[in-house]
Amino acid sequence: MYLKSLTIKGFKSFAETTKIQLSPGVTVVVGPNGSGKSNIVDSIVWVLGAQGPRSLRSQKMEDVIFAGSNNRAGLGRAEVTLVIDNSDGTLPIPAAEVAITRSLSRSGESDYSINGSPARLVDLVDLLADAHVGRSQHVIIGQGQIDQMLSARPEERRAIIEEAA
Amino acid sequence: MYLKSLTIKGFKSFAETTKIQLSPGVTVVVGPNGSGKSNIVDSIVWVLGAQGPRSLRSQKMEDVIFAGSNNRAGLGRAEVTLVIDNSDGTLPIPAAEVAITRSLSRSGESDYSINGSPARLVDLVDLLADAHVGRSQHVIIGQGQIDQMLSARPEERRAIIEEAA
Amino acid sequence: MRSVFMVALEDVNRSFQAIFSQLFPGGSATVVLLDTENPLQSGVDFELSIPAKKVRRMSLLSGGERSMVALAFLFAIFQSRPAPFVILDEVEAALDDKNLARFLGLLEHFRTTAQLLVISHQKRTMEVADVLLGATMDKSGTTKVVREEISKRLPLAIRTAE
Amino acid sequence: MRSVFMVALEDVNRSFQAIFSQLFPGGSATVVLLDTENPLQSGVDFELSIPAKKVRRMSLLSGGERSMVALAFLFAIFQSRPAPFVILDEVEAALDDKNLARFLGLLEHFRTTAQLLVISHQKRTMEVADVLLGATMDKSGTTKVVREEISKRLPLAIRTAE
Ligand SMILES: Nc1ncnc2c1ncn2[C@@H]1O[C@H](COP(=O)(O)OP(=O)(O)OP(=O)(O)O)[C@@H](O)[C@H]1O
Ligand SMILES: Nc1ncnc2c1ncn2[C@@H]1O[C@H](COP(=O)(O)OP(=O)(O)OP(=O)(O)O)[C@@H](O)[C@H]1O
Ligand SMILES: [Mg+2]
Ligand SMILES: [Mg+2]
Repeated sequence: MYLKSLTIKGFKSFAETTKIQLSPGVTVVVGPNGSGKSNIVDSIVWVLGAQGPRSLRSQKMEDVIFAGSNNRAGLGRAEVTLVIDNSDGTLPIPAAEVAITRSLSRSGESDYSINGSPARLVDLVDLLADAHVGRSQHVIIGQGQIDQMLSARPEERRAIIEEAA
Repeated sequence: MYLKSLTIKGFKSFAETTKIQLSPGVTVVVGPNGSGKSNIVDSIVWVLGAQGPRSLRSQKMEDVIFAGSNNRAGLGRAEVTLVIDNSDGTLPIPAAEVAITRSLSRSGESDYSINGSPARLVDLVDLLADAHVGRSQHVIIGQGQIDQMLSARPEERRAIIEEAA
Repeated sequence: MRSVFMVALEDVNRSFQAIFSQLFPGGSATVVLLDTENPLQSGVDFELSIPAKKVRRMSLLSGGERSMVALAFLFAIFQSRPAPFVILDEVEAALDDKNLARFLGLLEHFRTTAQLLVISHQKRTMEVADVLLGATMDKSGTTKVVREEISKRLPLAIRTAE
Repeated sequence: MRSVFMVALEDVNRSFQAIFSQLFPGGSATVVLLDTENPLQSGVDFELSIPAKKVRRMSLLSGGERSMVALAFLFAIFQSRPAPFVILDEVEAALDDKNLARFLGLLEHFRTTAQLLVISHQKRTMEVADVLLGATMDKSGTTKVVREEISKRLPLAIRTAE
């Protein structure tokens, strides 16, 4: 199992539909300050079911929708699709690829879908649980978070091991 | 006015008496991880009257006393002397140099002295107030603190300007 | 019957010791239960030994040392309970040259067993990449991403010999 | 009679705008009172404009952008209410090459009016030093410090001409 592609539209600084091919091995993301590197990570955290805006450096969930820039108007909807290669059958779904999509409109409507058919957050959580992706606390380390690992309380550290167990 | 020298003994990783000459202009401190660079900054924060152990990455004030290493026993006392060049008369004391000393023993005895004569914390605070050194929140930026400036609450930001005012 | 957690803790500890001694040559580390009477609830703490030092409190460790301890813990969990991918956003910002080299050694070690997505400003981290993703912010304030397969950058002679 | 704080705020704002537009060419910034009815108590916030972007919330700024905003604010206070020294511990860790150059420009600007003590792992920061202090941890786990005056590194011909 690995992440195969990520399609981002209207999420944070991605105003245009942007499809990013991913592959096994080491991928290094580079670019100037403010160019959108951490926003790519946020889009993965979000499509995997993140609930609190704070985990996305936001105050309200709709902060993730492209708010506009100096010569572009804001958009009304954010949509991210993560395609996972499942040819080894890690995910309990009989398909060689699994596409997870999440969308949010300014009116607050939020949808998930798995391989095109509507799904709820709980379906997503079930799907990912076996693959140790879960709440993904220990597999996605956001900017500045490496130091926080050590200031976490002992119960929080235990929770990280339990999540992976 | 500028910092002229710093003498550290028994403070954090400084087991031996270490005298560091300082001069105007740009001084850059370099060295491997864990070599003691930030401990130099802590020694300045401490000698200028820091009260809470947390501002020194400690839990108790005596955490600043050299605790020992693999082949050296811990010490019983920490002492730091900061010599300030006062030839321009910024500090309200008729001396071309002002030496501030702080010491702490494991028994909890803590002393200050200014140019060799015993002083209290309040004397130190008075001495430094006019020079905009004060609680030095805006002139000493510890490791990892630059990002916290932006997550500070609005009252905290106001306090920084008030301190400097 | 040992709980799932206790079994995982033991596995994590085996990996933690192995990885920690790679990042801190001569050092050792374990994750311990704070309250052994109550293994089902107890939090965990680190017990560390770093060569030449007496580690009394984690808060006294330096910025770079803290990053290395956290990386050892994360990769220990990752090794004992493999996940399909890991994403690291500028985790090596506080490291000096020697520790950066050890971190890159970790990436080399795991590159064949997992997908690693690493955000970095360090040139030496870019050099271990199979693929580089370049993000730019254009004049209209929106992000564009370009992709470059590094293996294609090998001198032509080597590539045609592949 | 305007309070000491309001006068200071005005002075800081003049400096903040000047320094911010150096760090973010084409940008502008002010420190504003949140509650203008109550100037003696009110907290302050930043109102920023960064070219090509619409800054809705500070929390959405990137790691490097946040460091640059904080540095602009600090140096603005420093310029309007000079202090004898400033100590900066790895404040440029999150910066890319372009922003690092702008930060070094700030050091160059203030080097004649204040004493700057900067801790860094960046080679380019070391290059602006008048004096280098090298810290090492020896086998006995204690810190040793050596000092090197960089101006001595100038080629002999220049030095004797001083
Ligand atoms: N909803 C949104 N609409 C438009 N732009 C946004 C939105 N949310 C965030 N941004 C922009 O995204 C930029 C930050 O991007 P990001 O944090 O990904 O940068 P980065 O490449 O990680 O930079 P650094 O190297 O400094 O960490 C900010 O400048 C911010 O203005
Ligand atoms: N009271 C003490 N007694 C002995 N050693 C101590 C004491 N307090 C701190 N130390 C040691 O000092 C070291 C940390 O030093 P410091 O934080 O100054 O490193 P640094 O040079 O800033 O490194 P980095 O580049 O990683 O930030 C730790 O390894 C710690 O063990
Ligand atoms: Mg970032
Ligand atoms: Mg440090």
